[in-house]
Amino acid sequence: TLTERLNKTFRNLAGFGKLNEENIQPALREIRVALLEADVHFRVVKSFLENVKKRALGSEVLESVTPADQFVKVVRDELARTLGAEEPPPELRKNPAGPTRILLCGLQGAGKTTAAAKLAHLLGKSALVALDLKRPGAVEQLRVMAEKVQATFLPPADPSDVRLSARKALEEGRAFEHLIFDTAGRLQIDEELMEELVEVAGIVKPDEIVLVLDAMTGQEALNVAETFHKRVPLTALMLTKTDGDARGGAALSIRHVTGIPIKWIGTGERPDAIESFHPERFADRILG
Amino acid sequence: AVGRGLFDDAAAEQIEEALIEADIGPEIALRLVEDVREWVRSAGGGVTAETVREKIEMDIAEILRGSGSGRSEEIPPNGNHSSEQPRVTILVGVNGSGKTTTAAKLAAQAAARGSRVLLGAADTFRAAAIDQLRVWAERIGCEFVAQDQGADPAAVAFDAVQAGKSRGCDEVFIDTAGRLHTQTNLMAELEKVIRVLGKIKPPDHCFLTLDATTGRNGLQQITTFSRSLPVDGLIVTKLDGSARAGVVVEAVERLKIPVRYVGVGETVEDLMPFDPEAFARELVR
Ligand SMILES: Nc1nc2c(ncn2[C@@H]2O[C@H](COP(=O)(O)OP(=O)(O)OP(=O)(O)O)[C@@H](O)[C@H]2O)c(=O)[nH]1
Ligand SMILES: Nc1nc2c(ncn2[C@@H]2O[C@H](COP(=O)(O)OP(=O)(O)OP(=O)(O)O)[C@@H](O)[C@H]2O)c(=O)[nH]1
Ligand SMILES: [Mg+2]
Ligand SMILES: [Mg+2]
Repeated sequence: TLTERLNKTFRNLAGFGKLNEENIQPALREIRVALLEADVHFRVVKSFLENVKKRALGSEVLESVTPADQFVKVVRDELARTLGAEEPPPELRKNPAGPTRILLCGLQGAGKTTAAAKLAHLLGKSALVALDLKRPGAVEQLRVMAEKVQATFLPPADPSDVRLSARKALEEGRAFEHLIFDTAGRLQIDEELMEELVEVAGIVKPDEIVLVLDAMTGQEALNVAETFHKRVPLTALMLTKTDGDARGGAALSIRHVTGIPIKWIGTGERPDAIESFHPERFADRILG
Repeated sequence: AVGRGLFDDAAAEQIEEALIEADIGPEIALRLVEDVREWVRSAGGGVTAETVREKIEMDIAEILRGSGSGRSEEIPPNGNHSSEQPRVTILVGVNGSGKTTTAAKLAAQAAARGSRVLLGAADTFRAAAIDQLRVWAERIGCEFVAQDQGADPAAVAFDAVQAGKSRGCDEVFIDTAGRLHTQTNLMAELEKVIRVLGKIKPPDHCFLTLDATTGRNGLQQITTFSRSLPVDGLIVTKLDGSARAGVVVEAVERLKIPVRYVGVGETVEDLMPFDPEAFARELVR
């Protein structure tokens, strides 16, 4: 385990008993590999370890723990802090004067359509809007899921026009407390589809724009999030498929660089498999 | 991006970071760079960064070739006469990795070559999964077999192969539900599908789809799926995105499972045979 390896690196070095500039280097290297293996972006790892080093060297050396344990605690606390542990848990941005509009976006297969149903299940009083007019069976998939969670289903007003369908859905959806918009998966490098997303956001004027991202996403997670964020102001991140064994380092990269709050995680395929994000728990997961 | 000029420590670090950024993993990245540094030393130094980069590309392509990746197998245009018909291919992989779309692509491309094709909808779990595959079958104009939502996937798979036989099909492609490799009961479900197929025709191919955006977890996925299922090929999907699927380098090296195809888009044309050199070039850029 990481702690065992760290115990080794500290044991082999002079000055055992105190964290110093010299003995911390091998320990930082161990953490670097652990974080890269956890899919944290390599630039974020660099910057993150700078913070860890400052805190570790500046910290009071406790008599009752080994340098390895103390070092791990510094890393873990810094992970949790970066993920939002010292801030109040992020809340849903509610609209004071009408339906709270939530727009979901993300790469193909990330879990958006399922997430739409999960949010409807969590929040209640929701209508689900089908704006994926491309993928075969996507509208039907959302319809079936809406039924499962007892949410109203708003089919596309025009199955060949996303913009018009978005506009019509706003009119149809006025009476609901939450209006959740599912969109087609898209590559952040697909200019045409990113432009479509910008226009849909302009029409819907969402209270929340949620990037739905697979927890197993690798180094590109940061690029994906930053690019989406540049085009539409993301207000939340939802990490899906956390019921797997992917460490989820993407969460750290995105939070560290963009500050976008992680509000929910998907923990399974069923509509009730959604939880709010816990920074400490996730810090443990990333560290492995 | 890797710069010009002589190969030095700065260039080495740049290359290592490029490899890590491509999801190749910190240990393989370090090893590849260390190996090439040794190669530069034994050459007496004075090598350009560009030459080093090409050397690493070759090393990676060699790893990818070593298992048979990139040798696109002969796909008989009008039926497989070297083995009993139909040829049966099953698609497996984690949720959202592109199984259904890839099954459609494989079916369409086989049909375009003149094969009589059947698509089997053995994802009986996910909402509208059967509808999704049915739409593809209609677009392609090929045979289609499905049962009710919630039916036993093994029964549907069996049904599909049986129909393939009786309808004189050359190829049967079976789509399955997404599942995480950590879900042991669902992995057991797939093992049962394979076992049941064994009663009529054991699959000629079991392709594992891997989303190119997947990070280091891809290694666990490939390891676990191939441990209990007869996975004989990987299909890297969504390679038209910005992710480069570097994780397959370690997977191929360790497990010797070849990459057969890459998915490069959402239409049936968007499936290409795997090209190790082109793939390696993208990893080191
Ligand atoms: N295990 C698990 N599976 C999930 C989770 N969220 C979604 N899925 C599954 O992931 C797959 C993809 O989910 P979708 O909701 O279709 O993804 P999407 O983003 O809408 O896909 P596109 O519309 O094609 O871009 C499905 O098999 C879902 O059941 C999760 O939290 N855990
Ligand atoms: N850009 C791109 N998108 C792809 C590719 N392959 C599949 N997709 C998209 O990825 C999403 C998921 O594809 P599916 O075929 O539904 O994936 P799946 O593995 O069958 O998903 P589940 O059955 O829910 O586990 C869809 O939006 C597809 O259009 C590809 O090569 N490139
Ligand atoms: Mg969808
Ligand atoms: Mg599918």
